[in-house]
Amino acid sequence: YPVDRAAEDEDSMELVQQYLERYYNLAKDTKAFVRRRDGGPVVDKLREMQKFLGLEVTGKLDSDTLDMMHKPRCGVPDVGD
Amino acid sequence: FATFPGMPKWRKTHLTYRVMNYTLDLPRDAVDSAIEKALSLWEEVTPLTFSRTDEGEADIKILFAVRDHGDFIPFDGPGKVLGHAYPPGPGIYGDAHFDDDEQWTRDTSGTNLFLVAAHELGHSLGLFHSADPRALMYPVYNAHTDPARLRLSQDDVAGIQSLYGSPSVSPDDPAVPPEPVPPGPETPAACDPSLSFDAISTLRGEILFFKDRHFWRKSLRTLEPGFYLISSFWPSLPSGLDAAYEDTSKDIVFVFKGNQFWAVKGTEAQAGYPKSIHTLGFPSTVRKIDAAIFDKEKKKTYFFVGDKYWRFDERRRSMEPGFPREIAEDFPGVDPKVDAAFEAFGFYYFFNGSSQLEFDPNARKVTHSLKGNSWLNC
Repeated sequence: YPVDRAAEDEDSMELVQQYLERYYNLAKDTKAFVRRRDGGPVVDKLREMQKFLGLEVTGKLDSDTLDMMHKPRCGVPDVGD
Repeated sequence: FATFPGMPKWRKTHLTYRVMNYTLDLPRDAVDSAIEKALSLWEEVTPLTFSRTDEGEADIKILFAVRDHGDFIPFDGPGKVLGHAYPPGPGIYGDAHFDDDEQWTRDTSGTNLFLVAAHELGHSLGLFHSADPRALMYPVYNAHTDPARLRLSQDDVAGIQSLYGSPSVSPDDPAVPPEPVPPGPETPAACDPSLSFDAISTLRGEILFFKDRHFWRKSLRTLEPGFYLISSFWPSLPSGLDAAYEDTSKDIVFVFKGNQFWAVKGTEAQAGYPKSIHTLGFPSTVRKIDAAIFDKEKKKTYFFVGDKYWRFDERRRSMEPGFPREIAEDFPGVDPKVDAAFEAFGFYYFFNGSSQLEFDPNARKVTHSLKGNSWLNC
């Protein structure tokens, strides 16, 4: 401590990126858009993930969504081929 | 529910599986039992049957691995991904992989192998992830699920039956199934708190609860149990049975009343019955059987008479030496008088009067005390 908020934020975004790429077909070259919080492919995929897993669909990286991403799970994707 | 894109499925109903290696977290027989139990969940609601092979190729190959294990989808160490599996097909397709960086356990103190295996094998049969949080095919592991009470959800059953249909209707089944009996003044009420059963047996994935001239038929496919006259399926069988059990390896149900017993295969009464129970090796002092349980893993049948029990080796077709033994000795917590009993999902269920005990034969202890008619949605 003190916790580096920016670093922690960066970790979360990395986790979100990997989770959505792995399970929700987020295209791997969308890193450039990670910083936008109100729209874009990451927000769309986040909504898709929240809807699929029965979370409140906010498109935001709220604590429920982050908790869900940390839960143990099956490695098969949830959508896509 | 969802199936994999392109709806891949097995084009045959009998599938082989092979456990390629074992985690060091559990004894081998615990891994084998977890996989067998997981497969039986799917077996009970489809025409599919499974047999294990210990060598060569198999439709479903099960292995434990860590990190990169040759399929370009590496595992990620403890937590997060627990396993993955491939949809039906040749080679790696159909296979199920488990991350051996997890701590695999029989209970839920670690990651329960039975729960994860049941999910991954759903993929091996062609199911994709379900968005229904109650479904076994929901992608996130639920550490609060009681493995002993795990059942397929309606969503899972609908999903797997969309690929393979219901359990096969064998030619033994009556062409026109008998009509359920409408309740009348003399028919017992399923949810009567004082209801007790004469005998209980499984039959091809269903559970039959016998009472006087009737039986309830509990199927995983229908919510409400059917209620039938015994004679509408088996005209030659008596009413007021004493005991019944299914030898699943022979697809035969044995039914006992007094000093005689009958054998049926589906609805077909087997020739050469009834026979005397003394042909099984009981002493002449035994006049009737109270209850019977077939243990499908050991291929042995337990016969309960008063406060004692015998064990019968179905392979040798002979009673084992060293019996009878005291029920209380080997089934601690089970009352000496057993009215009816059956085995399901690795547990023994003992019925005495209107109550029921769930007994874990591995832990040798009573795990639940329930109302006798809890299976009838009461």
